[in-house]
Amino acid sequence: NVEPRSVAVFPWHSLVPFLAPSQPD
Amino acid sequence: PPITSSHLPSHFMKGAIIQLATGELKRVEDLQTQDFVRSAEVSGGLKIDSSTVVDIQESQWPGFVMLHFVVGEQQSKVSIEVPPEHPFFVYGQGWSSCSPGRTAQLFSLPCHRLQVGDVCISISLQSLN
Repeated sequence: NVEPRSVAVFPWHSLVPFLAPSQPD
Repeated sequence: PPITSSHLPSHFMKGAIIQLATGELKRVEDLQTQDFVRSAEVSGGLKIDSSTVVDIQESQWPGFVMLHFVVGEQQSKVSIEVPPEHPFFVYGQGWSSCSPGRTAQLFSLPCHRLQVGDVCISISLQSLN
């Protein structure tokens, strides 16, 4: 018998860069 | 400071379980362009941008590369420094990095070589107007 183990789950948005241009004043 | 490798391993490791915004679970290596697009659609406040690689240079930080993108409809210039094994998701192609061999070695994640002209998926905050 294999004991169930907890598995980490990562949100989709952690895989893509957040590329936000700096806002002009 | 650049993104360091210590931030990378777990979620880019082959077999890592990723939860889409729809609730669906997929392995990182099985993700497709449409998974990101659909996730952004159902996410409140986030939008997908197309970020085109316009230049790849050595960074002033040893062991890093400087990537230059033009982002979104505004064609804004954004530069980031990452280790060469950092994977980016390219539209219609999938995971790509500046050093596919190193990505395979560290994460077992099959990658294409990231090149100038590739269009990567990135996210930004959705404009409120």
